Amino acid sequence: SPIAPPADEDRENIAENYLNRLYGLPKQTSSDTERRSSAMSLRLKEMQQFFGLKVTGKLNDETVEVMKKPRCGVPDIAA
Amino acid sequence: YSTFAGDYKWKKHDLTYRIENYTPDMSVAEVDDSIKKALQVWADVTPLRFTRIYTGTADIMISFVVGDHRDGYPFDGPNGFLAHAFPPYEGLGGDAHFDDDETFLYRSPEGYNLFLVAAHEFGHSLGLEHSQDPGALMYPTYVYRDVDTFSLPQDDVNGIQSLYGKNPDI
Repeated sequence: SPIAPPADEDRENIAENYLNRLYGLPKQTSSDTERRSSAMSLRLKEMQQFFGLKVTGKLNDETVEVMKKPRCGVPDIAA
Repeated sequence: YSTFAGDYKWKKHDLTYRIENYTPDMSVAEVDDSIKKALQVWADVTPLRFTRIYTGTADIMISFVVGDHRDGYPFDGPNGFLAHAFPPYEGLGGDAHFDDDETFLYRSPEGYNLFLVAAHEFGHSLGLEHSQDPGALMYPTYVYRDVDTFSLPQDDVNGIQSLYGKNPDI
């Protein structure tokens, strides 16, 4: 039977897709992981601030739960 | 509330809408009624008036689509993104797209209530961005509300009236 992907990888994918679509996170084009991580943290903070979550810039359960909710596809913050 | 940065508002108060196609989840009459009522939510508190047309290009073109529907914002299958709409401008502006991979329903709290989703999207069609007020209709995430007792939350009233003013008939 197929092996389920690790939960962390799942969460990362959810967050990447969400922030890419709604918070202008650029699609991954380079292998500069530090730069990528910094850009993601910045967008996470914007998202957490918008939803009144604890602003950490880190992916936590509370943030992922909000990302999983059904919603409108219009970005929350103007590009 | 929040409005789109720039001058994204209709320069006229008489707007047209057209329903281009239908979801199989509901009857045609139910879709028509849901859309009409969703627009009326905004007309009740502003000078905006909506007229349905059946051919040609309306200010607000309404369609049910799935996946990549060629506007640069593909839908993602069931759940996730339910719909989106574009702020007022010529062409695609004002148009509202509903993800037909969702189950849209007329009155049931199961699935997604088309009236509620549409009323939110038409807020974008008229120039409102997402609100950070969790009680607002323009909050980004879907929350079921009793459609029989629905009234537009004050945050949304303030937002739309900041763009178009109050309903002169009230």
